[in-house]
Amino acid sequence: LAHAWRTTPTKWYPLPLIVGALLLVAINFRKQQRRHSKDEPHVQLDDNGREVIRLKGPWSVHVLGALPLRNMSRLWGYLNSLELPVWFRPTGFRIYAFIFGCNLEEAEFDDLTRYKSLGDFFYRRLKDGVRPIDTALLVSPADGKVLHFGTVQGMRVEQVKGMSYSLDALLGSPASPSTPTSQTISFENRDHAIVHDREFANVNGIEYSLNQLIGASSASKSNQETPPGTPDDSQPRKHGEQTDASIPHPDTPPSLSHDASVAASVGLRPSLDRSSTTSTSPQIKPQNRLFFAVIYLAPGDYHRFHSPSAWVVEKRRHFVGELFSVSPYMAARLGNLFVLNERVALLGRWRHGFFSTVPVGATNVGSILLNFDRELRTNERTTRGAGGGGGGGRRGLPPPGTFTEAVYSNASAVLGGQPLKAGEEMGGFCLG
Amino acid sequence: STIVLVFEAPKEFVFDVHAGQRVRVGQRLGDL
Repeated sequence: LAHAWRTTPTKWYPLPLIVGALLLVAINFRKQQRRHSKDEPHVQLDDNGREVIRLKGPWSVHVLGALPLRNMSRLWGYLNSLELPVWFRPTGFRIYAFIFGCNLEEAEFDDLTRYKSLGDFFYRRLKDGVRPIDTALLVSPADGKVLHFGTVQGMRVEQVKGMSYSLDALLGSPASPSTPTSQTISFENRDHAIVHDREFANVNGIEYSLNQLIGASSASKSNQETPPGTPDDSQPRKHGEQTDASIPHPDTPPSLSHDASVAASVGLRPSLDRSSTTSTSPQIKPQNRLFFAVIYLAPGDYHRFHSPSAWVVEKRRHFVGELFSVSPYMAARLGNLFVLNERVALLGRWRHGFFSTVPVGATNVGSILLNFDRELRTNERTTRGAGGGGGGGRRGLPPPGTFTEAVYSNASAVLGGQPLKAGEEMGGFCLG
Repeated sequence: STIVLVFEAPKEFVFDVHAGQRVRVGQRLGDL
């Protein structure tokens, strides 16, 4: 070989040179394409000028998109809701804690046998006082890792460097603030009040005009026709459980002192101007900007989330969607991840204007619970809306951008929404 | 699971964290 390597003469032919030149051109062209796609993210618009939400990423995420992730998630939740034998619980939970880095000393119960299942342990509370609340304007709503943060540029939120998604798609706002809002919507079933595209849904099986729904008059109407619910925030709900509460309501009427306290923190008077969020798109004051932050909760983390500030939740929008993993690995590869996945957008206001918190579900953690909203059901088997709307792998799901909405105007007569203090527990994520 | 916060704040608002940082409930994220 050495001899042949040294003595064999090299002969150059025209064909390899041409192929090589073509390869160089192709590589250069590909580089330019990549640079272009990073500088200007491709945004496909439909006939109405709204962005088409599609699965974007390498072949591996398309393979994932072909899997029945929602069914897998529900099966995972069912398996983890099975009661474990008492003798196995301490050992099993300690093994889980060791693998995923849970701090068992912070758990509410030192006696691990009190957690009946892995799902129960996963949704554990913490001991009082182990999470002091900072006095800063914005505090962390959860234990986890800060994936990304920054300012919203051009109504797009950056997922990772060079990859962004539409704020309208995330929160369900219209593409344009000037979108007409005078449609009348009727609902056949209050539990399945899905309204397509940018329209709104409410409950009670009553026809609401959109103007009524989002205007000042909507509060009194829903207040009069809504029986209060009686949520129990200490227990995760089981799949398929139904309640008769039609509009979300706190378990006990919020005390006036609590409302007043939040009102003082929010910096608003009871007869406040709700123009910032009763419109369907946040109207930003000239001296303000829109900021965003993304916090990822790992499997071993405490999985309840708390209020990141003093604010008033005026409405929630539930987007039924896929349940891809939201790990940093996937977030860096799957475009539109946070607008494809099932999520609950809680919209409201704080002392500086618009405020929203959006818990996003994932394959293993598909159920999102809200302490002040027993009506909310996430990760349910769905057969409605078949057609997918071009979402790519969205079999049987409503088209992206579709949501059900509930308003919390009856939660507090004083503030016109559900008031929350900084650090107050809001809800959590459950397995499956 | 993930939590996305989107909020309006004065332009002077600054985050007190860095990407990849571990945070806990109630820990300072940002302030004016």
